[in-house]
Amino acid sequence: PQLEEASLLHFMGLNKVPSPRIAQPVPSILMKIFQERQKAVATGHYRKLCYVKEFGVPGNLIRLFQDQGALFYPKEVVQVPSCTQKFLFFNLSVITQDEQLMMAKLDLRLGLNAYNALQEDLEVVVSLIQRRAPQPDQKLLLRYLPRSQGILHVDLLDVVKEWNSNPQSNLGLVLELLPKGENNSTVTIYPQETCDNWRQSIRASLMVVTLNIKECPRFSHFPRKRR
Amino acid sequence: ATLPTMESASRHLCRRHQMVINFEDLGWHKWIIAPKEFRTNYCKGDCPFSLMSFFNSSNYAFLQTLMNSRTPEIPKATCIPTKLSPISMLYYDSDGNIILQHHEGMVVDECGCG
Repeated sequence: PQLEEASLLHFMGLNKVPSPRIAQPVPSILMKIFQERQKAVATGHYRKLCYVKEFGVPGNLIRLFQDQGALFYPKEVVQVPSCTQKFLFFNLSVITQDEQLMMAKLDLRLGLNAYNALQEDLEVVVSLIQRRAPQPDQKLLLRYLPRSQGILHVDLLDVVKEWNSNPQSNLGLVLELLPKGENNSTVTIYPQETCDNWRQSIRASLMVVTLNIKECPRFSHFPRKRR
Repeated sequence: ATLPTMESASRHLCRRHQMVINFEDLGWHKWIIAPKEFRTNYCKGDCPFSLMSFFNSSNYAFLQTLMNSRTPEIPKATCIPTKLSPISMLYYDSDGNIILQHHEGMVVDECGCG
């Protein structure tokens, strides 16, 4: 029976029975898509399984990757340069060669502690790490995030395509929060407790939609979006 | 007088039987988020050559049965799934990532001889 179980898990793209250490909550959008797909199967509309209506892209496999920045950049190895910076890392090795990337969206959720710690509305900077150095290389986003909002979506499709084609280039991202109007975070020195509160209050995840051409052959030549 | 005999024989003929897959029974409930269970069928029963045309049989099944009559090492056609459909599953992997995927061939809709 263990061999049969292993075979079925392999067919599902898993090496062993998963035992997730931390069960992250399921976003409502994923539950909604799941329910829509159940309806599609029940009514025999299998083509709908190859298109994610909610995101407007072809795709039959949706993954929500957890941030593993704390594992990839442990404190004892890398000195985080600034209190309000946080390393993000997503292990994308499970994406196979048969899958075509259709959507990659970084979701950032800032808890109230992030705002309370800095006592300000915030500006968010997301930067790409391109070499193993403490300073990030390429800024991807600079956006004002008012206190009332707290959620930010960043399109990372091109970045994830590059990571997927060249896994060694995936060194992660740096997220930086700055009080609004402050250009250099190193000017202000925050107490360590404030820094820890801030880092713990931020939740980052990466939603990736891929299309397996073997399973959805009719979608292999989908029309490109008009610019 | 022959009716009861035919009824009892037909009980053993190839057909689908309802089955509920419960992930808790399999010990998979800790990582499969949804569905918790789903309904499918299994195929069971005989495929007598004289009645195979009633059982959604493939041409190959007829040929295999003919071959069996001449070469007994080749098995007779058996009762197998002939129509399958997918289900969507939402689950955690070992890294705690959430995955939503549809898996082909998880539900048996029809059975036949093949």
